[in-house]
Amino acid sequence: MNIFRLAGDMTHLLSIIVLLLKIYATKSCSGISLKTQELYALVFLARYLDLFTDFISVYNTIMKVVFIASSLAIVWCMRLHPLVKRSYDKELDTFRHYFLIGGTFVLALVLNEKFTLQEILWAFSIYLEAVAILPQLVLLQRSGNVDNLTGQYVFFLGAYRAFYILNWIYRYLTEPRFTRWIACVSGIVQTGIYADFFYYYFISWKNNSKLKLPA
Amino acid sequence: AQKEQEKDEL
Repeated sequence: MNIFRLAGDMTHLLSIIVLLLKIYATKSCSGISLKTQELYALVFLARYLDLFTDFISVYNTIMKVVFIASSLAIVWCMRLHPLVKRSYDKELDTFRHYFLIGGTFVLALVLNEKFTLQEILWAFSIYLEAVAILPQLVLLQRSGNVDNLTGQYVFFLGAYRAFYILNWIYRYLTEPRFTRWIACVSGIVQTGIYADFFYYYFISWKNNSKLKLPA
Repeated sequence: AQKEQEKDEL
């Protein structure tokens, strides 16, 4: 475990806490894409299959349980909670995310470390995570104004994968046989997708103005 | 044979 990876996991955890806070405190999920939340729940379920078979460390196990539980809780909240679900922007959240699931699954069948179910699902979860934010970014573009908590949520989510890239560089330099091309390339693509959001987020932070995304 | 990279990352 190195500082970059710990920082990455903590910002990832922070993004989920910010989102839960926003939904719980305001009892509203306006501006949040349910499709992105469903994709993240799928990412964690597909990736953490080894939760009960391979024990890595207490930290690893606890974080996996937290990520699976929180992502399912958010999806449950947005779909079933009587108060929250009313504020869901159903007509704005129209990204066809089933194409993302299909496309990344096919890619995982072709590009994986080993043609076993667990490895294919792991690669699938890595590719899906890279594109899972797209429905959310499209929703933000459509709704134009970004409320602070949602903006912070997306910002921390982007920052976490950026820290992971530093972690992979560090591990590549310090561990003789560390190669993780699938996660690395996919992680770079994922961080790249946030680039434009980061740009507007930084501009709004510098001008101390409201975050506006060009429609 | 190269031991499979253990998936120790989240």
